[in-house]
Amino acid sequence: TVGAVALDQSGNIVAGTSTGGMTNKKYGRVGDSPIIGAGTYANNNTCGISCTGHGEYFIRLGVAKDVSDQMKYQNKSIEEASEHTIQDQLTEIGGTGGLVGLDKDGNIVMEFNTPGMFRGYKKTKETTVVKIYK
Amino acid sequence: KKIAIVIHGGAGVIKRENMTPEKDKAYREKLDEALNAGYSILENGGTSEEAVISAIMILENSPLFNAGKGAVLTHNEECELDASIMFGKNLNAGAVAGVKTVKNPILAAQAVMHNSKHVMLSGKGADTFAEEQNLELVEANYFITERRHKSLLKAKELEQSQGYIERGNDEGNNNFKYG
Repeated sequence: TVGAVALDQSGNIVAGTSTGGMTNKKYGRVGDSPIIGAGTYANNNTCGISCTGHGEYFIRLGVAKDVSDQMKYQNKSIEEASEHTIQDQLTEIGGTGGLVGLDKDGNIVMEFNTPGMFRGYKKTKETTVVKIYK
Repeated sequence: KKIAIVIHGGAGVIKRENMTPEKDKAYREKLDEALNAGYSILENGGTSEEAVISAIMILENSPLFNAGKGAVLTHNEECELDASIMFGKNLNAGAVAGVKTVKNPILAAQAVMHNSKHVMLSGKGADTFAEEQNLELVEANYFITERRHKSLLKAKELEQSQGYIERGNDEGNNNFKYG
């Protein structure tokens, strides 16, 4: 799975995700990537999120919108909300994977509960950051 | 005005000991290319939608990642691709699931968002819609790489001995999910 979230000069947030799914899948199985609210979500007032991982768990939790909802209704930061969703909720039900996201102020999150995630970010006046391992 | 872009290329059991220096370098370079392409658009006054599409297309066109070319194979030895996009200003969104001939599925998701009254299209209908939108189509075997074909064969071998298995979707992920 690949994904990206961006904040432009007009303050608009867009999130996108694209995937091939799981090896050896049958029956037209679909994961979270194309499900708005599960694998992808964006709201200018909260954040944009793109997910990657074992899709069935991300669908059950509605991971991407869950992060946004915590920010909206509980005034959490994107860091706090993402950590809770991935490290607590997702891990608790046995799901693996992660997400990347940013909020309206350009704060970045790259949260995951696996040993690694291909990831990176670049923001105003900062150098490009690319990471693979935890 | 603050601008920013963040990307991912999948999560999983990615171990340093399983990555050669060449492979590590190739992944980092491609992620860097996608980030810089998106950031350059933002820096020059482009939209976040343009930045996201640009970054994702670079990753879709790379055989390193499980999206577009280099996607994992289904039990029937095909690639079934999914993609979605959402615009935070008005909550407009578009998605496609199970497409087989659109070179860049993220463009199909974008076309659904802008040019249909729906949020998600799936299967053959989604491919037909993409064709009507004049998106670039490819033969189904364009997406298939030797590496992913080998992974499928390995999964099928295990299926023979252990029953139906969906293999984890990520690089180096040796966890097998039982359907």
